[in-house]
Amino acid sequence: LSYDPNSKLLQLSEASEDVDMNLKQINKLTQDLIAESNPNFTPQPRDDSTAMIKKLFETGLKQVQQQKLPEALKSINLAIEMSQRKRATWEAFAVQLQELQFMLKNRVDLSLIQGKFMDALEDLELLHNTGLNSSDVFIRKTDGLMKLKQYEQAQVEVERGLSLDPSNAKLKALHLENSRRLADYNG
Amino acid sequence: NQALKRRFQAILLRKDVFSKQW
Amino acid sequence: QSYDYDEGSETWPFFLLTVLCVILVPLTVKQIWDMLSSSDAETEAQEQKSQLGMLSEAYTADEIHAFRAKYVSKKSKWAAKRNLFIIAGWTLVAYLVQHIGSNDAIRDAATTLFDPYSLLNISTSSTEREIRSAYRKLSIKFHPDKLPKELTAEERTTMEEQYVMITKAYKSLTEEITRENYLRYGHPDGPQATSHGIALPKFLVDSSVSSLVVLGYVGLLGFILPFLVSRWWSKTQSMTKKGIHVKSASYFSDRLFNFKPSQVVTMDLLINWISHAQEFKVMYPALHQETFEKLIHDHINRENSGDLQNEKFRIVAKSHVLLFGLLDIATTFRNLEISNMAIDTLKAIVQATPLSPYSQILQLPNVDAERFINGSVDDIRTLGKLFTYEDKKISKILGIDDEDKLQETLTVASNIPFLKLIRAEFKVPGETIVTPQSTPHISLKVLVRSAKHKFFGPTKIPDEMCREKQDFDSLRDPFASIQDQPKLPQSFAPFFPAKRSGCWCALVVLQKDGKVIQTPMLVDRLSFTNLKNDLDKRTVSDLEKDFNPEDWCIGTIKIPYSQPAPEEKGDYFFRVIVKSTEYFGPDLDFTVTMSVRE
Repeated sequence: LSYDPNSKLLQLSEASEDVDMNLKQINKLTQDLIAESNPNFTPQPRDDSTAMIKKLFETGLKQVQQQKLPEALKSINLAIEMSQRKRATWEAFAVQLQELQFMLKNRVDLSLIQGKFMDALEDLELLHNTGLNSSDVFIRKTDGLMKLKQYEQAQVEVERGLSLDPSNAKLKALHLENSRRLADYNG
Repeated sequence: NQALKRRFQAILLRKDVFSKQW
Repeated sequence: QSYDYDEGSETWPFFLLTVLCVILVPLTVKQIWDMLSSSDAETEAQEQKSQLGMLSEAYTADEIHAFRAKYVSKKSKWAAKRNLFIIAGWTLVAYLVQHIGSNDAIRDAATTLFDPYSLLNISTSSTEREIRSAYRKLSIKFHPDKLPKELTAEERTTMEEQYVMITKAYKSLTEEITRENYLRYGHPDGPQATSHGIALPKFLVDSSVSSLVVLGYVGLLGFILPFLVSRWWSKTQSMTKKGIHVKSASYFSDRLFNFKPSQVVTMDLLINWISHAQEFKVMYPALHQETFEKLIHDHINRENSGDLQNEKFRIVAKSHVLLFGLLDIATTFRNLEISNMAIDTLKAIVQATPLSPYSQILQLPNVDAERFINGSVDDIRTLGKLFTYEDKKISKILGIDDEDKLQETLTVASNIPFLKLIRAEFKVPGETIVTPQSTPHISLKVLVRSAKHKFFGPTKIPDEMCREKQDFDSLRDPFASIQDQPKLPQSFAPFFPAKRSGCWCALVVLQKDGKVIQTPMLVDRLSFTNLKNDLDKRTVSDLEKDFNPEDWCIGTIKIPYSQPAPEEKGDYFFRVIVKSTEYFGPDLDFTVTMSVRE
């Protein structure tokens, strides 16, 4: 492992893929910390970034109310991009995650309404991976998969949703409907 | 945070892969 | 200081005989055992001889038949050598026995053994009375005073000697001291002359040949033996329990340990992992990892690899073991995506069909892929859906114009075994419910059916057919009843280099966290008799009339549950995935509840 005091970066000549990724992460953090001009920085998310992101997001919500759905989607996309770009790597993860999850939930619904099922599914997948296990996620996932004719996958999702929330009426209805479609799919 | 960014950026790739698969 | 050598060849034949027997007897026993058990397996296979097996052989390319012949012949050459060795060995044994028998020196030594029973002409289990009466009779005959006068001096001496022997024999069986002598030294007169020597002829030890002998021993003990032992040891150490190389296992573990959620799990990823296996490097040190990867892809896409065809066959055959090893490691890391994809990759390799929504159809023989994908108006992805059409329509859909080929394809399609779940529950042997901390297992009742069969719900099968006998044996070992089912027959896999019968892998996933909880269980016993049943969905209109549950054989799959039931009462949900390693389609994926009650 070699350290260059001028660039302040670590290097390993024959790093495997994973070690290389770890090194990249450390170097990025180092560079971000050095680039920070404010001497009193804290893990608290910066107010100016929060304000920008919030503004973009609220624009999107307004556009939804005005039924300008494609524009709303664009605004929310921008808001999300901003959060990904402007937030520093040392800022509180919990805050960044919650912010992203909140915005993604809205993006999912917008995508579903506009028939962009693949987009919605990938956002839902991320929400799932980051710990959001509520029935809403399962309902939307099942719906999206059914619309894309992935009935076997939809069955998996709806069954998992039901095992976490056995009395959910919507999930039960989706289960019934998907079973029917699955039977037809198999002749 | 970086892991989250990576996962977020993978969305496009995943969409691509699954679109092809399905 | 000076040893007696075995000049009269008295002892070294015994030494050689012993060495030969030590090697030959276990080898012969093993050979006979192998022969018997392989015929056993054959009779089992006869039971479930399927049409698919025969069709598979018919569709297998000549190249692959030649490849199999080469490997089978390799095995049989090895077996032939072993047989030859056994025959030669026993011939030598026979010669030695005959040599010992005809050797006068040995015979003399043997006859000087004192056997009181043969001297008195009685059996070894005679009582005292019998001994005494025999002695009296013989002593009367051989007593010097009672001998007839006409005998010559020689004859008289012989008879007298005989009389002495008989008396000795009697004394050694009855008198205290003499008997002790006999038991201890083998002779009533006490210790006889014994000789110690070397069981080798003199010329081997004394003359110039002796240096060769010494060299031979040094070579054997100092070089050959340690070499063999170390080679065997390193071979054992280099393989894991699942039969893959330790380096391959550690590579897979490394990939899984560092697996990031941002990576997408695809068949290409797993094939890339497999191509780094140590087994391939050992098989073909001259080829690179990229070549191995390309060969596997070539196989899946049914492309010719030019000069590397034979290499491709060996690589593909080996990938079976590697994927099972990867599956095992993935389940220990609780990664469901990779476990599933490992089995799907195996399917793709067995059928030489890439993963796609249409794999179920494309795995069939004679299908014209272009006509199928571009042609049909309806989106047909499953065999079940395919069989809702008439044969003529199917020929158009699949692009098969030849009638015979169509029939063969339909035979394959209707003989692919699909699993239908009839009952699924957690069972504790001997109990009606699952109690806290008990040891349940998952009991599945399945119906093996064809895609051609008309669908009927699980309620059509009455409970009586699903019930199992509850006797002591079933309580002691609930998994024993599985052995009553026949072994799986040969699969239809004309592109795979070896004949195979495959299995189903059962994975158990905890619904709460979506992760695998135990290593997969392999199902290799199920009855396929239902596939012959005639219940074509295209012709059966009234299920009530045509369906008779008695005609159908219910299969049982029992999956052990690796932990005790939870302490708390409640409902726990598990997802059970049963995937076939051979065909696209016959998989099960469902949720089963464990209701823990007091």
